[in-house]
Amino acid sequence: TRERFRTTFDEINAKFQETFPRFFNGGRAELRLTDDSDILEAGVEIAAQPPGKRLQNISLLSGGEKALTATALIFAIFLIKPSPFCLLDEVDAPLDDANIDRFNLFVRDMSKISQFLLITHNKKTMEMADSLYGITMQEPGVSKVITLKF
Amino acid sequence: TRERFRTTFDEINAKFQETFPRFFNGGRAELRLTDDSDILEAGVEIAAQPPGKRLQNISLLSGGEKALTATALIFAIFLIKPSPFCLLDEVDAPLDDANIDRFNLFVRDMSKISQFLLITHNKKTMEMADSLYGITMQEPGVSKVITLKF
Amino acid sequence: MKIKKLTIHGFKSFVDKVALQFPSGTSGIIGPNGCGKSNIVDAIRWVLGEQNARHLRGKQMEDIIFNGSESRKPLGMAEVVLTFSNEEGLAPAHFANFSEIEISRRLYRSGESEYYINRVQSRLRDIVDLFTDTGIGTRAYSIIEQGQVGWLISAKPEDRRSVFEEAA
Amino acid sequence: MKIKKLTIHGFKSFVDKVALQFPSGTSGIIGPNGCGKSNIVDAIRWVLGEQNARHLRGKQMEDIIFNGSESRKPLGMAEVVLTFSNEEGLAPAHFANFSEIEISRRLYRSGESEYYINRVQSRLRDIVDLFTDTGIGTRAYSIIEQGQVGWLISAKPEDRRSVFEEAA
Ligand SMILES: Nc1ncnc2c1ncn2[C@@H]1O[C@H](COP(=O)(O)OP(=O)(O)OP(=O)(O)O)[C@@H](O)[C@H]1O
Ligand SMILES: Nc1ncnc2c1ncn2[C@@H]1O[C@H](COP(=O)(O)OP(=O)(O)OP(=O)(O)O)[C@@H](O)[C@H]1O
Ligand SMILES: [Mg+2]
Ligand SMILES: [Mg+2]
Repeated sequence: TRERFRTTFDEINAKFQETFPRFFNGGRAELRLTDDSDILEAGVEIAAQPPGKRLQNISLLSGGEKALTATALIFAIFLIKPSPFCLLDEVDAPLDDANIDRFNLFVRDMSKISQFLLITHNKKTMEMADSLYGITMQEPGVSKVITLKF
Repeated sequence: TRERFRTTFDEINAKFQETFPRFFNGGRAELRLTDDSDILEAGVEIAAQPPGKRLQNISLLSGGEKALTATALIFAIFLIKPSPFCLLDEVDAPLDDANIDRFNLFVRDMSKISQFLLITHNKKTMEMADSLYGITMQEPGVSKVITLKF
Repeated sequence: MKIKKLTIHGFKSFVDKVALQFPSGTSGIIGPNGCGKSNIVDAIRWVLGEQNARHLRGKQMEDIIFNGSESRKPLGMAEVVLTFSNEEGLAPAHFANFSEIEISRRLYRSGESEYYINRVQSRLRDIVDLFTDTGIGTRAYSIIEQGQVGWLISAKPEDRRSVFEEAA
Repeated sequence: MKIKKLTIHGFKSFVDKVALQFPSGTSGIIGPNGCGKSNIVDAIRWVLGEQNARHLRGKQMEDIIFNGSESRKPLGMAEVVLTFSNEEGLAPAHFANFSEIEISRRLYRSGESEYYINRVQSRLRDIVDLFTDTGIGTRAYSIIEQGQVGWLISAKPEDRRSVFEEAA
């Protein structure tokens, strides 16, 4: 399993170095193991540098930058080991309009390899979806489903 | 201080029972001390019941309902012991359009007693503000301030 | 192993039976605050075998059964059914003949819980085995709950390992 | 004790000196992701006496000094100045003659830190004393950070007490 972990980690790291600049329109990111000699116990560190900025500790990134970096990493893992479906619950909430457009473009691309279920309040994301369900509570406390677009 | 804590707690509780229904267009909420006999150590429990729903544990509330309940409590504390200013960083992010309208109406009301600084990505909230600052990073990594509305 | 259909009955705020079809590509779920969108995510995590009520925002598992509203009485049972298509034959060998695989889970107020695969009563282990190596599961990187997107960034380096092990 | 003006220089991404006036009523702060909006909140918490770098999203306090960018070199000092109006005479007695109160804080790369009240060097204690009983402070209910609005709901009952004590 030591071999398998190492290979998967390296593959995901290489992919992350592609997905991050796509989300940020530039910049660079990478993954590092905290302890190369002990692969089965080592933790995973994330280095992320938005375009034009100095490389700093990821805790200093903004709310939107953290959400985009996390999504870029999740999609990198997804591209290495696709799962049949992906469920994202209001992941676009901290993003500004320009980043929502980039996010939606990426999701459309990913939905060629897997099914995506997106919960959102954002109108741009709603327009991008192939099919759309509305959940209502006309009778208070009772959830119903309405098909809006199919 | 036992007396002071008790009186302040009761005042905030009474106010919370007013602010909650204003945010939710109905329903009821209240605060309870975990241990009435030992006021100086007791914790504070929150009971919240949105309109038409059964009273349940607050952990079952939705993301938006939690944000509204927390804001209703913060404003209740504010009304009992006003602070000169209040700073809210993207508090409106989890809210849907109808709740954003109610939130903005409430903030306009509160801003008669204190100053409010609101960080937001929501267009309705921007329109409601008396003055507006834009923060830009035309030079990557360098923040500048532009006065948009005064 | 694409999701084809999800049926929910008596789970959280879905007191009446509802069904959602999921064509391939992207499906959006929208609605006002508190209407039941995240409850659908909880329903999917639950039918896939989630054992910890706290991961479903409850205190004990009984919290997932419809608990009543202004106009309705509490129910005695919750059931969720998830139907997958198996056209690509990704499922383990003994399911090769099935073009669809249906998993379901029930919980009664008495605390009794039942699992079914293609309407045959099974154990939780059977459901978990069905999905090993597909990336589907309750912990995997394929379900990002509300407010949790930043989790990978704020976690400690050792805690991030599990996601990479899941993929390995 | 309304906030009249905030000046930031060398704090986080504000390498050049900037000033914001705050008329009474509601002021909005907008801009793209990562442009520096929450850094303004951090600047206000810092000048009010915040001692824990983690509450400002850093590892050590030096992280709040501008650390350079593609086009700029790191600075050696950060300074934030906050000016309040004292027209209602809310401030403690020995400030009664002042119609405005200006507090400022500086940090040098060397680790040295300075506090000023109306341009007279003071101690942290003096700044904290100035604001007791006004509800202003680093912990109070008057500053809600990004992503923290639900904190009061998910906290344990004993942890919620501190907010009520602050108000008492
Ligand atoms: N066992 C139950 N019985 C009845 N109602 C329940 C049960 N469990 C949860 N609920 C209700 O479900 C609602 C929460 O739904 P959910 O979290 O899915 O909302 P949402 O659509 O995601 O909203 P938001 O946009 O605010 O995130 C709560 O109001 C809660 O009262
Ligand atoms: N000491 C420092 N020197 C230079 N830049 C810094 C420093 N500390 C933080 N930053 C930068 O500030 C940026 C974060 O800014 P901030 O959190 O204010 O963004 P924001 O406007 O709130 O964005 P969002 O809308 O995503 O929440 C990061 O990109 C980070 O690199
Ligand atoms: Mg939700
Ligand atoms: Mg921010």
